[in-house]
Amino acid sequence: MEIERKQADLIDHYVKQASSLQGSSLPILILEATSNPSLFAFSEILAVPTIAQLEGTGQSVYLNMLRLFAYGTWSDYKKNSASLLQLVPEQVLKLKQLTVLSMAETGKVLPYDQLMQELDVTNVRELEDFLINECMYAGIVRGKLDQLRRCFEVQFAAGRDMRPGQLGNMTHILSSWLATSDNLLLSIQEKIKWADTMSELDKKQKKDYEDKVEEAKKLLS
Amino acid sequence: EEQVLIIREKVAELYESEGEWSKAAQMLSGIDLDSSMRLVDDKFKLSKCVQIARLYLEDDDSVNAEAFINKASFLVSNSRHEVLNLQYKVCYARILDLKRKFLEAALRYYDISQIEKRQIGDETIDEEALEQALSAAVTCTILAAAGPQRSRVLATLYKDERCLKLKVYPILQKVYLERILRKPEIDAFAEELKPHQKAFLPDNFTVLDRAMIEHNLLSSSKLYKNISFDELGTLLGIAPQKAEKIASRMIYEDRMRGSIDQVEAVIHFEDDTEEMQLWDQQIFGLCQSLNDILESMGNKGL
Amino acid sequence: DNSLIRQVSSLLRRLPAIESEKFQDDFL
Repeated sequence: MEIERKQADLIDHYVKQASSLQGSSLPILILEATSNPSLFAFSEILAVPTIAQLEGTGQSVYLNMLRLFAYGTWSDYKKNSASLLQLVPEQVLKLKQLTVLSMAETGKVLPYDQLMQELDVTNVRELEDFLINECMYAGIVRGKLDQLRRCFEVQFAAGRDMRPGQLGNMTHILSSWLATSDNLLLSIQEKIKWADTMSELDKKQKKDYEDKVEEAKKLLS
Repeated sequence: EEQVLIIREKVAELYESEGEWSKAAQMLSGIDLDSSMRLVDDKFKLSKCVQIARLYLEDDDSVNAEAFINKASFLVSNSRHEVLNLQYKVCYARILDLKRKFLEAALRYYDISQIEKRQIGDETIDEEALEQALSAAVTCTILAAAGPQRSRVLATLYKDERCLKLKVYPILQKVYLERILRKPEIDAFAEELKPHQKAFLPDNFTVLDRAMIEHNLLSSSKLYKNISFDELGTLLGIAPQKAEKIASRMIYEDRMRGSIDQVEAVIHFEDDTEEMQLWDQQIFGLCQSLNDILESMGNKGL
Repeated sequence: DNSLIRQVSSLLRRLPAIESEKFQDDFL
């Protein structure tokens, strides 16, 4: 959550600016926000009315760019590059970083081949340098590089903006996690009860046994 | 003896003015400080020892300087003369530095950098001198062999606000955060080093080489489960054999956990933690994050 | 709240807490 703390002020800054700007200054703001090296969240800016009003205007291409950074990946950009603006190097870097975050949503072990394909990287050294310098050292992911198995094991990845329709899936995961946890707690309590019962039984048996021994001793004596 | 003393001091002064530091030191060394012929007070003895040591240190001659600093160490504990005491401390730190006892030197430089007074006797302590001592402390800590004590000193320096201003701060930050240092950064750092800090060690590595490779190996072990020596060599900007040699020594000295598969030419970094512990840590981290979220929900009134 | 949603999304990705073969053996 460190990353959220770091970018909270930046988000506030751009949301305030977007709310107060009009017309041609908005595209400049969008370019600035999507180039800022410390910002990885864009849905708050997207939600500002003045930004949403770019829809259908001559500047809607900037709105599409913002959407790309909020929800898209490098492959999405390549697929639609004809209808999107040319990205500057800072934007390319950020979109690739966001692509790693999106991939980290799909699984905790990311194969090098898949990463290299998604990020347009041609060799392992270049891929690992990117993951080390631009992802792990930037604080957006934490994990271990496994050269032998040619994969990146993700231990932590910052959350990306929620794509429309993803909320249901998240609610579902949370509910099943809650259910699993409840069941786990229940079964732990049952185990504890069972252990208590067994230990009671054990004690009773032990006592019966000792009584019988005493009785036998009395008989003998 | 009195006359000899005066002549020696005069000649030493002349040598000093010509930058002949060792000759000046030798000239003063001829003064018999333990003479039974006349009474020599401790302050005079201490000042001479420190003066001779400082002269030898001007020529980076730690051996001769140390001989006089050792003599001075018997006198300094009873000395009330702050200027002399400070000069003694600086000499001692520099001797440790020259002898590549970097961690001890760093602690003494750091101690000197924390002097509060700005006027001691007729000497003014300027900020620049303190900053130099602080920078020397950072440099020596970075050059010291990796280990728990070095980590503690790194943490102290990293949290010391004054370090933010130092030219060496970016390196300090990366070393403290256990991040890999790339060749351009290492070369820039090398420019700031003194000759003895770039000297070759018996194993044909320079002091800087060894410190940087060890640091980068430890940093790599935080990022990789395993890595081929070829790739490690590329990553660290050194020959794979060099990387393997230093890695094997660090593993042997138990300063890094891991194993080397020479057939495959791969190093496996071992995480100390058992899987079950790792599981506990992951669950702990999960609960921590969950708490963070609940807390921020609370702060937002949700 | 977008920030919270991102944090929850990041949190969920950390599940399951561990899934290596070695862990399965140790756990069993």
